Amino acid sequence: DDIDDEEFLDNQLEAYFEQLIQPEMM
Amino acid sequence: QKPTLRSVVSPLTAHRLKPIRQKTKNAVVSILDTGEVCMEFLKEHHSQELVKEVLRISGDGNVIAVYHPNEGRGFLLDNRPPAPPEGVCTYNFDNLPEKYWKKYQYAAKFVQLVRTKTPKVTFYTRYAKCMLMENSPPADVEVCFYDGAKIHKTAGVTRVIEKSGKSFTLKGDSEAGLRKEIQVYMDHANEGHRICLALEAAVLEEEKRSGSVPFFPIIVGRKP
Repeated sequence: DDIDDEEFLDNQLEAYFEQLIQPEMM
Repeated sequence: QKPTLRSVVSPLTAHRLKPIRQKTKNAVVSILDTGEVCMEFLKEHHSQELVKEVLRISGDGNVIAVYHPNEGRGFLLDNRPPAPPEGVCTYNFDNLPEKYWKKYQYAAKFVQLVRTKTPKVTFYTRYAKCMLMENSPPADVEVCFYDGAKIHKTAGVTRVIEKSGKSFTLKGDSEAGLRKEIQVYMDHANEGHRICLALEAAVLEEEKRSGSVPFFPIIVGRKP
């Protein structure tokens, strides 16, 4: 059974990804 | 010819990734602030979740410590992995027993997903924010235009979302047949991508020369 990304995705991970692309406050 | 782990997956690299602890069905995968990657495998026991096995992988993916907390009786799931016992047994990537390969792949898959979403170079052009991600080679690039359009290049596929919200996907480098106004976006995205790669190379040069703290991620410019 191949591991797919869906296995990890949930709103915590989505929030983490969102945070990654918000630059440190200038 | 016996298969090797290297023929199945490359050593993971978790350098510069932001710490996270992510629970899935029957495991918890963590990227620690030390850069290590930890997999805790859980077993339900009297409606409690016990950590029965831990794989602790170095940030460069080459050293793997395997241990079974509490002499295998398990350890209550906590908000951090159980510490490795004295004299924990460690393997390196090329002699990891086959029974752990699937678990290693699981950790590598998670780290790869995080790398595709972690910007290494962020460059603000006049019309868009360009992000070169950590998952080289080849690194994904995401170009988010200030008017709402978006162009995302990943593994030979380019996904275009127009500002109207309409989206489509291009395979390979076939940009032929694009409508004129879309071609303008594509050209701007390609130029932003080229500059991000040039910035990455230039900063990498200086980082090697200094050999002290990591220079990445970098943010160049700001939204006009």
